[in-house]
Amino acid sequence: FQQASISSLSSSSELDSTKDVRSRKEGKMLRTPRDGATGRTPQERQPPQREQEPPGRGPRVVPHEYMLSIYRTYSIAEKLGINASFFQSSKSANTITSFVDRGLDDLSHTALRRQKYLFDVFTLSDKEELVGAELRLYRQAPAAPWGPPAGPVHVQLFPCQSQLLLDARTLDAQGPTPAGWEVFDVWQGLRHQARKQLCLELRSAWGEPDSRETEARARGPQQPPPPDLRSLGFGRRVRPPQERALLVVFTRSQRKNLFAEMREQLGSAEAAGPGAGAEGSWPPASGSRDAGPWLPSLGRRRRR
Amino acid sequence: TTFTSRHGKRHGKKSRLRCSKKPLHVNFKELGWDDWIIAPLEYEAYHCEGVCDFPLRSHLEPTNHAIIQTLMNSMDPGSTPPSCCVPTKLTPISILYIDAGNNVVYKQYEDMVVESCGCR
Repeated sequence: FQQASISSLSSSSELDSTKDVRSRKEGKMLRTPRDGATGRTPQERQPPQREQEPPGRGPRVVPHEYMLSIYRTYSIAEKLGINASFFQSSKSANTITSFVDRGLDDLSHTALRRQKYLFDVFTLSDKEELVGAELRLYRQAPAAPWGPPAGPVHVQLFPCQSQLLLDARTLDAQGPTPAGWEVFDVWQGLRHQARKQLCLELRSAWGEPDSRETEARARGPQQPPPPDLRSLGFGRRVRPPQERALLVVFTRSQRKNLFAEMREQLGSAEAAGPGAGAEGSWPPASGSRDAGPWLPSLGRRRRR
Repeated sequence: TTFTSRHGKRHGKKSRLRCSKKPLHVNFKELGWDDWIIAPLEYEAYHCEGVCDFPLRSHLEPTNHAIIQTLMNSMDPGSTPPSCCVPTKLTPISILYIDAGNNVVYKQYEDMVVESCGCR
């Protein structure tokens, strides 16, 4: 047996050498100049990098490091004959979808005690069984200490406009706090949510992590207001894409075939023309203008 | 007894390969799918090729039906075609792709690689 482990990227230069940025709409590939052959078989070559920018801005997508490590770990497990759905982290899912936060900090307030995280989850199919959901927040090392702590600091996560406490985390009030990922379980929040847009609210508080009234509880005159989330390292003003908040949804789908995804791609890439096949048929019925973008049409090769 | 050719060799026919697994390299870029599939951009899928003729080897894991069909074909090729050389074990691969909402998705796709072939 070999230890299947998540191999972290050895160097950013390796990333750059395989970095090619695609703009999906034009279907063109702007390739950065590649280094010499890395002497690796194509399979071992790092998957190409794309910028996973918040949807709606640009068509470019770079997979988050977390998704790349999931892909690497599970494909190594497959090569070793281990069923990836047995991994505890996969929650026995066979589909893991990542959504990038679209929210921005509301800087009108002097202190930021609440943050809204927004995710467009309309692509989640309600035919798939939801087996887990996590909100991954990257906490930067706070620049300056947040002032004399009035006890342990907690951050709590709620659905927006709700008092349903989804998850809470106690932050170390003493000593330097290293940067790192905080992972919150938001499965409850997604279960009761119409699968269009998911809104989650992060709040800071003193006192017990799971007491709902923490913030509402009448604060004694001596207790200062809860700390600013930016002083806890959750500010979102300047964030590289790899540090943006990520919603990771684990689902198990009975859908076995690739064609469903291809139909989706066809649907998103081109308006279905008159020749489009009947619902559920793949490729579109013969006689349509062409066999579809993924198959080279007879004779002249088609490039998307 | 079954019908056997007198010379033990097929007249003028090169001996046809028995049912077995052959390489099939899949290149998603060639398929034009590389604008939504992030990884892998290619993989080894294999395919099954060859004849299922009498006697069937045990590693081909024939069904009883295939055994009967092969026997009948060897006795009278006009009565029925030989049984088919098909995948008998398939394994999944992981694919990282971009969905219709520009989100990055990891999915395990079943039955993407042929592990073994047999007669059915």
